[in-house]
Amino acid sequence: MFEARLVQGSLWKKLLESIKDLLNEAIFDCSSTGITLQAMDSSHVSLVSISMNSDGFDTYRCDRNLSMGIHLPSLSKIMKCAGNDDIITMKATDDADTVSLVFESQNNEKVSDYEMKLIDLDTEHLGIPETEYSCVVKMPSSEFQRICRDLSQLGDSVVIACTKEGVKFSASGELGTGNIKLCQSASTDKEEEAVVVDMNEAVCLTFALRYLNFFAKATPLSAQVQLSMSKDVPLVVEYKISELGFLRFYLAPKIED
Amino acid sequence: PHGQMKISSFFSSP
Repeated sequence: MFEARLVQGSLWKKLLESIKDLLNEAIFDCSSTGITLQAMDSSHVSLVSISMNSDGFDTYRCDRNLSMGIHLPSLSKIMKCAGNDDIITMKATDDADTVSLVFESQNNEKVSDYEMKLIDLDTEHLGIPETEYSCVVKMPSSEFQRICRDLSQLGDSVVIACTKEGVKFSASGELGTGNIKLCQSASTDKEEEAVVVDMNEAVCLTFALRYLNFFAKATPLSAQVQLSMSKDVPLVVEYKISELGFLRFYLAPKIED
Repeated sequence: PHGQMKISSFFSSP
């Protein structure tokens, strides 16, 4: 028996909205410690990693490890049927071929339940090594979203250059060039609005904006986003999922032709 | 295309 109840059900809605355009299907691995997901996009350029700790749920029970293959656009459609303030419970029996979703309004006057078919998926899990990154930038997630959107007007790629002074995002194309520089915040009165650069070594890397724009769909999940970079390795774009865990996107760099 | 690397070339399959 698997059951996970989340009073802040809107987190599920936001999480699905964050990944459903990048991934068509994925396995939710449920165990006694929580729910994890790892999946590559269809082009194998990026990878999504989700971790939700059992402690972060209001009720959590998982008697046997369970791998639920889910068609994400379908789950997203069902999640859209939940109100923003609803409590969401996900349930499955062992060896089930369906998952149940129960949406309760805060005042308990409305309860909806949906059942969705699971799918057979055979995906490979990649080992992601623990890495010390040369640069870690924390910034408002809305700012990151805005920068990716704006620079997409100019080109397909963004060059991210990080030094101890700050971080610079640049794009160029037929119509010209654009540069957006963010300096490290002088004061950190409002933690959510701060730009913080933690740098061991300056880096300059190129990434496809198309993917960063997909990642930025996670903006409603968290006020801050964290970018971790080292030379010649994938960028990590991390959004915290409240007290539950994290949503991380890994993006392979582009190299000069 | 255009020098885009694959994520699977960085992370190993166990």
